[in-house]
Amino acid sequence: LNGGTIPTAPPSYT
Amino acid sequence: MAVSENQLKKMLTKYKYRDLTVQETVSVIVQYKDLKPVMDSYVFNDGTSRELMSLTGTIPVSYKGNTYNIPICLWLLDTYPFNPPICFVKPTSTMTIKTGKHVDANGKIYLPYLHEWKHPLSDLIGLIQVMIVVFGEEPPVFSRPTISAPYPSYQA
Repeated sequence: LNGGTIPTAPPSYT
Repeated sequence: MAVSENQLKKMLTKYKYRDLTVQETVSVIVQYKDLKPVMDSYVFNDGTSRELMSLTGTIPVSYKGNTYNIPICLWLLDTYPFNPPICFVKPTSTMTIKTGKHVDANGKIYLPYLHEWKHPLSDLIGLIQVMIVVFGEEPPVFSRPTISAPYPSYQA
């Protein structure tokens, strides 16, 4: 990937 | 590879305030290296579309002690900076949008900063800083819980 950062999100709160 | 100022000028030839837009875009991509300028067609609510530039990528958001790279897309109208950008959170296939005060089911972002947008008091860097704070309190996306794979079936 050309300098891109992999998107991340907090774990589901459920 | 970073997009140069000259490349941006070429991308933004149709923008009414090109120099202001180029200048702000440069400061964003210098400070937030995971955002990049992309030309694409934006479809308005009335069905018309226009070739616009977006800043697409991720911003670092700190939430409960961890930093997440929240995927966003900021569309700049050709009247930028005299109109606010149209902002979306862009969940990946493993994420789900958490709708709330600041985000609707389409991922569109609503913030007082956008509502009260006024050049030159408002700018992209200020907007991103607000997003980082607001999303750090209430993330706009969460990871989907992983569905555990079914047991392998055994063949006799």
